[in-house]
Amino acid sequence: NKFLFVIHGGAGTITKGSITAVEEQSYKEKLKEALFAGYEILKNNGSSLDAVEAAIKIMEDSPLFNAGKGAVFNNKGKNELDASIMDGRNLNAGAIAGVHHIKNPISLARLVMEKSQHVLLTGDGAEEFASANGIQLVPEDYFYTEKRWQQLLKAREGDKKDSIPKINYINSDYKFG
Amino acid sequence: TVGAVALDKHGNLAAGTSTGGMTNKKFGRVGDSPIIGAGTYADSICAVSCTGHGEYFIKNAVAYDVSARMKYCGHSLVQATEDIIHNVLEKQGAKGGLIAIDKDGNLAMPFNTTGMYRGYIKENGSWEVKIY
Repeated sequence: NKFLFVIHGGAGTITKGSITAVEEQSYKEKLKEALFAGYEILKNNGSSLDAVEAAIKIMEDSPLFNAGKGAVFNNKGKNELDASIMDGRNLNAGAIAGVHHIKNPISLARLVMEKSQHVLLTGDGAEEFASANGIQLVPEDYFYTEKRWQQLLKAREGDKKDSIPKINYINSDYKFG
Repeated sequence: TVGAVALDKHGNLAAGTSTGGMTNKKFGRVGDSPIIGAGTYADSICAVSCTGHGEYFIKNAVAYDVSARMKYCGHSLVQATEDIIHNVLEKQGAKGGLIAIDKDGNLAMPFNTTGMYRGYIKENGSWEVKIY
């Protein structure tokens, strides 16, 4: 009856001083919220899949993390989301990539796993599958956050200078495409 | 990128990962997050979710490699994950980390950057969230 739950919200050159104390507290509180969402499910005899989906949805709905609401912008100024999920009992898996209108990509990945014969759906086809299965699409501006937009503008400046800006590309989820 | 791995009371493992990719990416670039075996993997041995420089995680089949090392080499979860992050990836200049748990309730959260937003909670309710 042992159970256990672990989450992450991304890796990078995050150092003390690179984020404010208030931001640090915000991250910790949101991580705690996601952690306990999964814990409550597991404690109440819920499945590992349900715990994983619930926690990731909380982080996707937060602008703090690079997923869902807090997603970064691609070169065209659009948010492009990817997700995957896997069930260890039977190696069932589902994934989606390159979607622009899915509020919770992890839930669509799970839907692909449970309601299709496929593993990975991409782009328009993935969104068509979502619509066909009752997932409401959200407008692209749902994903807009000023912080991520400014990061894109900074990255584009780097493009113009033909050099990589002196910012950490993982922490800022930055890389030339 | 965000991710989660879980072991439930029935002994079942699961893993999930979700991401917005990389700022300013072009040409429909896709990283490891939606690639089963690269950024996400779960079987009856362990569950893994990765974050970092996706191209390297794809080329090294990182998430699956954790399970493979445990299955074929008899490595512990910690041994497998530490070697992949701090040896294999580090030598290639790849930055990132992963979270993993195994069927026996062990956990690992290695990373080779200066920080990774992460947290765990155990059956007895003991928990921790860390950044650095």
